[in-house]
Amino acid sequence: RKRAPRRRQESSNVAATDNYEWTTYYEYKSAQRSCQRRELYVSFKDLGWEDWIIAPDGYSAFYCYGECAFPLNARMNASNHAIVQTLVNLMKPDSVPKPCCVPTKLSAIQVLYYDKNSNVILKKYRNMIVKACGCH
Amino acid sequence: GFYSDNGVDQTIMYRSMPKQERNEMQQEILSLLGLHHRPNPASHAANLTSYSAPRYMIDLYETLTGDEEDVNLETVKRRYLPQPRERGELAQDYTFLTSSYFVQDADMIMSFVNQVKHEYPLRHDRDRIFRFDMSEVPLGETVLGAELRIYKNSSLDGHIENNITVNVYQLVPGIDPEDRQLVLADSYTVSHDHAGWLTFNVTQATQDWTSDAFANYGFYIQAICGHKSLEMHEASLVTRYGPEGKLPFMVAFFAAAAQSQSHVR
Repeated sequence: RKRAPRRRQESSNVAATDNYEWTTYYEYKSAQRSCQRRELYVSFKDLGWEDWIIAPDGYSAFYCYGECAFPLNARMNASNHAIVQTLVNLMKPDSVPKPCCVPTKLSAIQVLYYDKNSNVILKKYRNMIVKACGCH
Repeated sequence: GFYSDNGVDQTIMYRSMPKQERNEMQQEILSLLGLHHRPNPASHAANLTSYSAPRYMIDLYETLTGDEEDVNLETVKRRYLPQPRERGELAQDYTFLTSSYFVQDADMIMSFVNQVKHEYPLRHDRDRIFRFDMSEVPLGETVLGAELRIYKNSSLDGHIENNITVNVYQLVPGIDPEDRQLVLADSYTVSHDHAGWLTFNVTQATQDWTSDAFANYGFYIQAICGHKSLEMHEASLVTRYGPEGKLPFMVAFFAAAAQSQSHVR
């Protein structure tokens, strides 16, 4: 908003570019707000657990973040119900909340560690990594 | 601390955690991992990776995590299932282990090291008896399979030229509390010059001991050549003492109880 008026005075070409930039910027900001997967790395090493966890050093857990606001597009991996709920939310925002941005696909990690008897355990933990997020 | 991308492809710490909060978060993650407290392995645990059991487990971990999306079962079988012997070759009592097939189904794979130190007065028995502490196995875990692995060197004893049969017995209580009875768990016949890991199916014993830890009296190993019973060193079996990478150990495959996957906190 600050930059746009100043640039419009320069030339019409710049204004056209500016509009394009604005659209792109708006889309960029909108995409940033929309439901998406974000990076979250859990470091066993930083926790100081390397004396008993043999592998891995840590893992990418990821998390889901963003808004599930109207209109839900394909990128948001929305369920049919979520789309209906978004419409109802538009009409009755106080009584019906927006759908939630949540993990829709999760996967496991395997952790190799020592117990107190120096036995080695390889354990699979399900649902620890977010593979995909969506509006549900 | 908490780290984040600063927008120019750099990771920076934006918040450092106070000690109290750090402890609470550690406790949260430990709880998620199904542990009540942080395990405190022996101080030399980091140096144990050259030992047979940790080495085997690291190898297994690397195989399983090599292709995160879809572990190739054939690779696992090729690496961990005993290779089929040729026709007519020593397989009288030996049944192929199926534990390798459990690798994908297992939620927990646990290795155990031999705990027999000096609890048996006779040195003779100490070499023949193996005991594995299973008290750390969480309640409710289902045993899918278990195997005992003993390394056999090629026999250099000129007197032994025949095949050697190695019997693994589960020790069970007898009528008298002091008595022990032997129940055959598995048996394997090999050529005297065979060198490599002998893998015995001990699933039944593991099931018994995980359900009743007090019934765990260990295994009794017997090596026979013809009608003669051999000492472990005569049969070239590595027992309590030997190279780190050839010490005997046990591996058990468990499936988690459904309710332990998550719990309300």
